[in-house]
Amino acid sequence: MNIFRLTADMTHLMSVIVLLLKIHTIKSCAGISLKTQELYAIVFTCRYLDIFTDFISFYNTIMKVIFLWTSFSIVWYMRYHKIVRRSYDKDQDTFRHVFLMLPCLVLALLINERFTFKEVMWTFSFYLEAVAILPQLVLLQRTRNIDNLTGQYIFLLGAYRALYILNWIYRYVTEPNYVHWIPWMSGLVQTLLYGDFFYYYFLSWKNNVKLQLPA
Amino acid sequence: ECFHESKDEL
Repeated sequence: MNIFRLTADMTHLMSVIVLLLKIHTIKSCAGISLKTQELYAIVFTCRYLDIFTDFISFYNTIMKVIFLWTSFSIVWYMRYHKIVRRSYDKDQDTFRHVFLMLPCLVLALLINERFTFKEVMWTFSFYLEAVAILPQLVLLQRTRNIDNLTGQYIFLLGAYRALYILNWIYRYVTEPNYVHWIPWMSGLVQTLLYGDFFYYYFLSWKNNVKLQLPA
Repeated sequence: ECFHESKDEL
């Protein structure tokens, strides 16, 4: 474990907590894409299939349980909670999951470290996570008003993957034959997708104005 | 290495 990875995991945890706080305290999910939340639940399910078979560390297991539990809770809140679901903008959140999941599944079947069920599912989870934010970014473009919590949530979600890239560089330099192209490429694509969001988020912070994404 | 060694990250 290195400081980059620990900070990355804590940033990821913070992003989930910010979102849960928003949904749980003000009972609103305005501006949040249910599609992205569902894709994240799928990502964690496919990536943590080994949660009961391979024990790596208490930290690893506890974090997996937290990410699984929170991602499904958020989906449950947005779908079934009688107050929260009212603030879900389903007419604007129209990105089709299948357009993201199918190409990722095909790619995982073609490019993986080993052709076993768990390995392909693990690979699929990385490709899917790289593009899972797209429905959310599309929704942001459509719904002009981005409230602070939503902006912070997306910023933290993007920052965690950028920190993971630092972790991968650190491990590549310090650990012999530590090479994992699949997470590296997926993580790079994922971080780049946040590129313009980071740019506008930084501008809104620097000019102290409300976050606005160009149409 | 077997599945989990190379998968120590979240």
